[in-house]
Amino acid sequence: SLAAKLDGILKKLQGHGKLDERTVDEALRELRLALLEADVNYRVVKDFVASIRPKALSEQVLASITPGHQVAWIVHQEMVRLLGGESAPIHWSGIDPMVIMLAGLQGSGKTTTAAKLALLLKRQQRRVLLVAADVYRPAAVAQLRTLSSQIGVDCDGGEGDPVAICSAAAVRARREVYDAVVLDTAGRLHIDSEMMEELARIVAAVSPKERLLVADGMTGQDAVKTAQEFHATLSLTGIILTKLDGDARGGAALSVRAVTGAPIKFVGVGEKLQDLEPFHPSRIASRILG
Amino acid sequence: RSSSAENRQELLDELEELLIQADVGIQTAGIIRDDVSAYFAVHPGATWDDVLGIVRASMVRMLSAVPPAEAAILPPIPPEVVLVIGVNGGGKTTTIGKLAYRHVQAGRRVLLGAADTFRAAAVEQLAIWADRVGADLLAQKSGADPASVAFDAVAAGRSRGNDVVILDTAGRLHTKVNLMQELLKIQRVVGKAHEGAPHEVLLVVDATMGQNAIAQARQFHQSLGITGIVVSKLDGTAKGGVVLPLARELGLPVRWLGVGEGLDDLEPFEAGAFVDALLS
Ligand SMILES: Nc1nc2c(ncn2[C@@H]2O[C@H](COP(=O)(O)OP(=O)(O)OP(=O)(O)O)[C@@H](O)[C@H]2O)c(=O)[nH]1
Ligand SMILES: Nc1nc2c(ncn2[C@@H]2O[C@H](COP(=O)(O)OP(=O)(O)OP(=O)(O)O)[C@@H](O)[C@H]2O)c(=O)[nH]1
Ligand SMILES: [Mg+2]
Ligand SMILES: [Mg+2]
Repeated sequence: SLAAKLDGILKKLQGHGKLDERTVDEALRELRLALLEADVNYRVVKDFVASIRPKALSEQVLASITPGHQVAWIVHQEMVRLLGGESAPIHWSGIDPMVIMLAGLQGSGKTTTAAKLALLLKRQQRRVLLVAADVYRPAAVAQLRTLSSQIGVDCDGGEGDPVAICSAAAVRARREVYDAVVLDTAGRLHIDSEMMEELARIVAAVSPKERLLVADGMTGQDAVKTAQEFHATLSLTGIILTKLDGDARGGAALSVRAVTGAPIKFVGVGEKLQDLEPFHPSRIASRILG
Repeated sequence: RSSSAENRQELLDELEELLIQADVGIQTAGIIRDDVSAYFAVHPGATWDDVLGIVRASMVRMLSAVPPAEAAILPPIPPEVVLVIGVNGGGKTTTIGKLAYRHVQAGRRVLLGAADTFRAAAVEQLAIWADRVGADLLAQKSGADPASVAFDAVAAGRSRGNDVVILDTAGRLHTKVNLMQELLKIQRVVGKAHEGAPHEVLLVVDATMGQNAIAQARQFHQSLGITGIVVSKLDGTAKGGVVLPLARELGLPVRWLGVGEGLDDLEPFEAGAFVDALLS
């Protein structure tokens, strides 16, 4: 484990009485490797390790019988703090239907997550309208329609202009008193200005209270670029990390949180529609640190 | 500018950042860094461009060290059967559409087997691709046994005289034992339908994947034997550098690159061009 590795390095400190910066830096190098292996972004790692350094050079580490475990504990605490508190995932307010918009790269899990969210809300006694605003991908609408019929939730959308589809759905939701509208959008590249512009137009048209980035939990270094661009266009209110039911360390969680400041609200932990869990920073921190 | 010791260290740090951010991973970055340090020892005045030349050569060497697949050497008795696998959302179904298009353009008769019987609208998605590119489709009712669909597709390909049968499978995480067993069963029954099949087992790897792609590839390779990799979504900003450890540690060759969502957006892999794009 990381704690054991750090212990091995920092045990050299003991019995010396004064803190050896070089030994601590060796331990920090080990930490850095662990984080890079866990897919945390290079720059995020640099900043994180720099913030740990003064804490690692503290009296409390020197005084500890197991300085490595002490540093590992400090690292864990700091990571949990960075990953954000466990706030209430979706904020309900007002009488208008809550519009939740999902966006992200191709294949990240948006359509499946849209249905998962709809099921979650339905179980909270909310009336939900799912909206298939992906008119590009073959059978995308059929996919969402199939999922929505599986969970007994209404589904709108299909053909035409995604902005018009979303607007029409929002109008219908208000008229027919739905509690929530979940917009499933097409996967797109953050460098595709036309498609990013489409997202901006959807936001302008329906003012979604929740603008969530759905990101693959197995993403590597690129997570930062993607998150930054989507955040710049949408001003994200939250992030959902998917496919964390495998053995990926999930370093992307720290990266996207660090560059957007948006809270991670949910994690996808499987392909079934029940497989959506609220985000637990401590669990993800342990996973990233291995 | 020529380098002093301080400049050289700065250069090595910049190089490390470039490589790590391309997802080549710590081990591979370390090997390349050692190659550059060795070069510096002989050429202390090396510039950034000289260094990039060494890095490029080192990477091309890693990628070219992989032996070619047997399928490329021994043409199979038709139909050639290609099994496409990988984790969820990587681009398997779309890649199959693109591969089929290539074959059809080359005058071959292609049959697509819709062996993803699990995911919502998976069969419909493949059906649209078959229609788009001019390939035949074999599918069964939703929820059917994927091995049964795969068997039928290969058997049909044989009796109808198709040149190529490409089998789509459901995305699956390599950690799910029952899903890996399902894949093994598909491979086994396909071999029963046509001796020597599947001739190609292609693993589709999303270019945005991090180091977990190595664990994925290792498990899929151990279970089934992968003959080639397709790196998808290289039209984004991710570099797909994980193919370097896949070549080094698992000896897996890259066959194709997905560079978009259209039927034409597939390129044959070429090490030099790939490395140039990674380093750009
Ligand atoms: N194992 C696992 N698979 C997931 C999870 N979430 C989604 N998936 C799978 O990931 C694949 C892609 O999911 P989609 O919902 O189609 O992704 P998408 O973002 O809508 O894709 P595009 O619309 O093409 O951009 C499917 O096979 C899903 O079943 C998850 O949490 N765990
Ligand atoms: N930009 C880009 N998108 C791609 C590429 N290849 C596939 N996609 C997109 O990625 C998404 C997922 O593609 P699929 O073909 O459904 O992926 P899959 O592996 O079959 O997914 P599952 O069957 O759900 O596991 C779709 O939106 C595709 O259009 C590519 O090379 N570039
Ligand atoms: Mg979708
Ligand atoms: Mg598919």
